[in-house]
Amino acid sequence: KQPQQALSSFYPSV
Amino acid sequence: MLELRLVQGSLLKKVLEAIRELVTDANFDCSATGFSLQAMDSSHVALVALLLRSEGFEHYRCDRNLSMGMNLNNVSKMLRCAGNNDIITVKADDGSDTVTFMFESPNQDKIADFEMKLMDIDSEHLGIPDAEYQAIVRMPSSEFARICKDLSSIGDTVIISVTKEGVKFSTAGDIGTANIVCRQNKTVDKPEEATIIEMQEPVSLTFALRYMNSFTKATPLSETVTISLSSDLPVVVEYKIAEMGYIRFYLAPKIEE
Repeated sequence: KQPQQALSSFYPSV
Repeated sequence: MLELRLVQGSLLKKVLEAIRELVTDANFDCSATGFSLQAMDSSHVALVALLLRSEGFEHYRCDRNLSMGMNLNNVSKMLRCAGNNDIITVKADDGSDTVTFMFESPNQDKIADFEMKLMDIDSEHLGIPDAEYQAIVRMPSSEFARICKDLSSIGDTVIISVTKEGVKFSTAGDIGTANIVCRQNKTVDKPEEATIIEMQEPVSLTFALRYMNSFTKATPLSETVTISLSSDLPVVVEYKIAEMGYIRFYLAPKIEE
């Protein structure tokens, strides 16, 4: 199974 | 004091149905701009962003910014009590721990109010900048929903590839493989039936079909869907809500092997 990336690796927390 | 009156109440019902599978609890934010929400699914892989602009409401009063935490299944339970042609008004007093949904029948002969308890939700908010995408595909939303449903009976992931030839949706599973190619098609009777591909450069990304299928719950909100792809960004699946705003879903890609 391919690993899934998380959204936090693309967008900063504000 | 908050008071939002929406003559087309069915729209709010559809919005709830579109997001409640993906997100359990969320803060609805009200400001002079409009009624908005940003929330992630429990695994922080997908995000939904909703905007209903204040101009789209028949009456919009929001004295100060207000964030109301709600359990979406409970909101859905309340809104399902509204008729499809009902006018819906959302009301809340400053500092109150409840929100009221008022339903009026079109000829005003039945008026109901449902009061729901609010909850404190500690949610993470992500800053999503505007981006240039390598490829943007616009297609009928029902077609996209059909493709996601069909592919998920074969495999767990979808590879979306955009080239000059068109957009290809591919999957593979234990029983076999599937490829669906949609070519650009502007020569249709109605503009909402067109498939339009704006490509800066070819792009190919892999996504979990489970989430894509969940996004297609927004299909009743719009005849068309826009899919924006870049190799280093989450995909954006956008359903425009006529004259009011949008519902956008963001999904992080799978890591290519």
